Amino acid sequence: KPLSQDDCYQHAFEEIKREIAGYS
Amino acid sequence: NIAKAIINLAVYGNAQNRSYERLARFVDTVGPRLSGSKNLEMAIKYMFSVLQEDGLENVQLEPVKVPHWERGEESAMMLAPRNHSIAILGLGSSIATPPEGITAEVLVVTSFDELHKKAQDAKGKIVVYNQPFVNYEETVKYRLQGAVEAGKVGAVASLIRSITSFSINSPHTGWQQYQSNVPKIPTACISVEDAEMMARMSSRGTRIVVTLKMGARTYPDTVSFNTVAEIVGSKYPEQVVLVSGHLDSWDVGQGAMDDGGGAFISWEALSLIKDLGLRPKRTLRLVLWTAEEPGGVGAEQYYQLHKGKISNFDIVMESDSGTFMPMGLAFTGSDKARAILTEIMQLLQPINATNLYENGGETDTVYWVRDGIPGASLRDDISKYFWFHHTQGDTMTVQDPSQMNLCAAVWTVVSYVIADMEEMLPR
Repeated sequence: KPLSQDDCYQHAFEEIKREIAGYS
Repeated sequence: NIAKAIINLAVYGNAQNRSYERLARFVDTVGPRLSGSKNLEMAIKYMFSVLQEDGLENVQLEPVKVPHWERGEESAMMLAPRNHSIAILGLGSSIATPPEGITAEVLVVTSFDELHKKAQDAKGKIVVYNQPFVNYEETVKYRLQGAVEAGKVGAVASLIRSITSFSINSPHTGWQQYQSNVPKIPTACISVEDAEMMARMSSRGTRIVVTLKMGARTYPDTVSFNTVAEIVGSKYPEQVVLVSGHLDSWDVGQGAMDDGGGAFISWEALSLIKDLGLRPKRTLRLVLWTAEEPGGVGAEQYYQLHKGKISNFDIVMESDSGTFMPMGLAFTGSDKARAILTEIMQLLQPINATNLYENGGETDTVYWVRDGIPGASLRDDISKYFWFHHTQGDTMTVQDPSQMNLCAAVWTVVSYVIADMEEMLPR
């Protein structure tokens, strides 16, 4: 099943959160 | 562990108190820095020199045309019902009085509505505005437009209660705007105390007469400069995270709070990053605006010059509301960008400055924010900010080195992380 736009955003946002957490 | 390293260096390490000490040296040396003044010119030269000495890259001055208005000798003397010297500060761009001054009876009003209702009584009088202080944004319109509204009804001058919630007989200056189709009349701010006293006298039916003398002069626009320095990005050097404060100030006090603190924590952000040997992926650009006080004049010209590259601007940040105890940032941007900022703010838990508020545009960054660029401004404890704003009291004495350390830490962590993330903030 392809990811919906919301799923894509959520996936990307989780990655961004991990990236930011890397600075802490 | 970069956020912690920045906080440690700024708050506990070798850079502790550095922005405060740099600011003290600067304002003690240069003094106040009104748009168009020699002092502002000296301030810009000073900053150009020290930013180079600090080892920052692409230090440059970008020329702009700025207003040049000078305060002259000024006084206001109450003649009736008794002799009393009224503390005043003329407002930026005000015309002068004749050398002998203007002597006239006073009409006290508490609002523009009341002035309009009493329009027939205002002709030939000095209008005194005793408007209550609601908040700065709401009440400042009396300073901006007081002379125009009084001029429309035939008044000969206007004296405006200072825009502050607290006073020790301290007048506050500021810029005001004439309208081309309305007679220009001299205008100044008076203290809360004198405005209230004249209102009490007036309510008792007492006739008040005042002589106002102001020697202000307006000169042709002059050349000034926005001061720029960078740490060039390692991966996306054409993309920019802009941090800023304004270098000009009023001609009273030292301009240490407005906006020396904001300018110097912005410089400190680049210094801290350089001291830690960091180089973010995109360029971190410091801009010290000129001529903010007359209405964001330097910033408007910077926007006109650089808006062609607007797609490369990641975020615009300005600190111009004090550098007292920081609480977090105000932010304007898309929901997605706000969600990312919310995460970044969590990096500031060690100094308890994690809040994210609305309305991140400031006077100098608003041009970009209106075009959809994310904008942020420092949010700090401004409970005493307007006590000192535009007064002789805006000096180093109101600044606190430990609070400036914390502000610098907030400013640096946020600007560095945004500049170093793989993606730009979503628009």
